[in-house]
Amino acid sequence: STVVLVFQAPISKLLQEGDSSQEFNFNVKCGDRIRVGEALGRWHSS
Amino acid sequence: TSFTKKPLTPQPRPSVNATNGGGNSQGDSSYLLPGATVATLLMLGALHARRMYDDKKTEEMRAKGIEVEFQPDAKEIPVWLRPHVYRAWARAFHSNLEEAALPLEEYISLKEFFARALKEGSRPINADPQCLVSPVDGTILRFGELKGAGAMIEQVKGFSYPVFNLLGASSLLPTTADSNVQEEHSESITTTEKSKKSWWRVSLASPKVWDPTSSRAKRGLFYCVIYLSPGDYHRIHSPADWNILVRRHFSGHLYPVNERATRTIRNLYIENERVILEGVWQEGFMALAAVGATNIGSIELFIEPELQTNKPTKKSLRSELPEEQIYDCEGVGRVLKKGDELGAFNMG
Repeated sequence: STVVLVFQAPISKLLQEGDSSQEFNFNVKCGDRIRVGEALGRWHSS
Repeated sequence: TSFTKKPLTPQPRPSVNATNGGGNSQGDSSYLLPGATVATLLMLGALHARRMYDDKKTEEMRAKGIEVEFQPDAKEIPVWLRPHVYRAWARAFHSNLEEAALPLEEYISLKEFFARALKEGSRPINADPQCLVSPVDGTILRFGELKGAGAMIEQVKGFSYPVFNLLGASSLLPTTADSNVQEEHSESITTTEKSKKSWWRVSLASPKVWDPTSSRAKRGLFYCVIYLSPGDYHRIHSPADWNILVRRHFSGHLYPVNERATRTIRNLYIENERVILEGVWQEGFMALAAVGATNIGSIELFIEPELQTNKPTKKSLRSELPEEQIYDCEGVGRVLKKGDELGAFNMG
């Protein structure tokens, strides 16, 4: 069986008061084993 | 592997001028009976004996006036045999039996063992509010960002399929760059549903023009394909806090989805039976496609127990339109928290 996830996520965000940006990044690689509840990816303010 | 009594004394070598026509004496010829033949005869004998025993038992019960009921196929495994069967399965498919919620003796059939739950705490959910978690156990096959008109998902090198073909023409997928593409796809929606869906689409669509001064985030569309091998834990959990608005069921074919199949069967994921859940999460649109495979065709939804998949239907060449279920169209739908169980792949 296979599960395909399709989702919207932030790709960049310029906040009015500054120049920080948020963008979504996967933190997995092809071929990785993953389990329920482990992070597939995250977006962070940088 | 022959069943015969060979004479112990060494055979005299036939001499060239022997008087009896050159061959050695046929008196002690051995009668060869290959092992496989003996095994087959033994098996047939055992089956016949069992059939005679069953018939005798049925006669006796009928004599006592007890009506013999129909006995379903022996899907239930005898209790004493269960640990051995499940350990063999675990060895063959690298399952972790320590995590199974129940003792092995309590799974009455392989089907029940296949869709087993795990012990409490076996899968801690990443609580980071800015992360998306995996909905299943498995192997990451593909992931990336969907860009451009066709929004193609790569199956393997050289094979790709449009995400609209996977999710369905009436998908709520917000592709602002191709709003016209979406319009032509949404022709099949009736006017009433169109008004509902257009509300969703407006609420989902990312801003038409990205205004750098606006505090709204610019959003991209991403995908991730996860393959579950036969020994994996086969329940599906929620990847984030989201509201599920629509369920779409494509009763397709059931090809295998192993690595070899993905390399050889083009458009595999849009041919196979699958259940699509679409909704919204904090960052916009989200869809989860559970794609069945040979002998793992039935997909069960805990949020909609009455859904029946993998039913024997006539397999027409043209893929039928999906059967759609709208969950509560006020835009709330089914609310799930990150990590909640939402479904399972069942064997058979």
